[in-house]
Amino acid sequence: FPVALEAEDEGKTLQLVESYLQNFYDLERDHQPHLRNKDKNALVAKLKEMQAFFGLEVTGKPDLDTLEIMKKPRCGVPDVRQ
Amino acid sequence: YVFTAGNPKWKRNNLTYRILNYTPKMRQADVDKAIRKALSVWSNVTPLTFQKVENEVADIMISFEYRDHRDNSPFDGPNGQLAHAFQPGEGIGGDVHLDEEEAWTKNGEGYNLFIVIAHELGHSLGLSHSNDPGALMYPSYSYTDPNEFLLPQDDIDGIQAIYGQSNA
Repeated sequence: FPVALEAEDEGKTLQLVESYLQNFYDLERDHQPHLRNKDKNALVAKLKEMQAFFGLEVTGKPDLDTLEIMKKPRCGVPDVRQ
Repeated sequence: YVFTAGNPKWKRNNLTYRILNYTPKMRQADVDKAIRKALSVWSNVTPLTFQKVENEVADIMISFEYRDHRDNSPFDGPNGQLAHAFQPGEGIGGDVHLDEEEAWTKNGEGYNLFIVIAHELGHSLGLSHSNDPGALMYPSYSYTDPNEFLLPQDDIDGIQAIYGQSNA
């Protein structure tokens, strides 16, 4: 069945968020897919850390303001200590 | 401003830099000028000096790189990550890498080379990312006319906290 546009967007959004947090906020790469809930908590925690750094509202959700920052061209050095 | 973890700094004030290669997107003279101006952003407010060297290993080696360039931090093609740099230290320490697939310019089109290198040199000297949106060391790119650029106070405070004020 054709994937609903929203689901496809959601997939792309998740990919953007995960790679941004892996690159710049030391989110561990997804080596244990069967621990999906544990990873989800880690992702939310890192997302909050990124939102706090950029002075955004700390929602733990990839809202529009957060995604807008993540799409901006930037320096490749991480924002947090690794 | 934020110091890099472990507060690394250069133990000498007289540093050297070398330009290993050039982007075909700009005239070499314009690349040289952009780098000289970026270095002066930091030397103007500290006792640091930068001497350009050829054919030898410099403290700060500057190069344009593609995708995977053997430093564990591959570039990602146009946009996204524009450049990165390494904290003060031997070997790769202090080096600046620029993503060759970006549209490097000397003006407001594409990505201004001076602005990006000035930011990366902040890392080369021991600064990390600032969460002050107006700071040069803010992680996201934003254009400022190089002729009107003034190093923001947050960055001045940070670099002087590491190396002291300029002797001039």
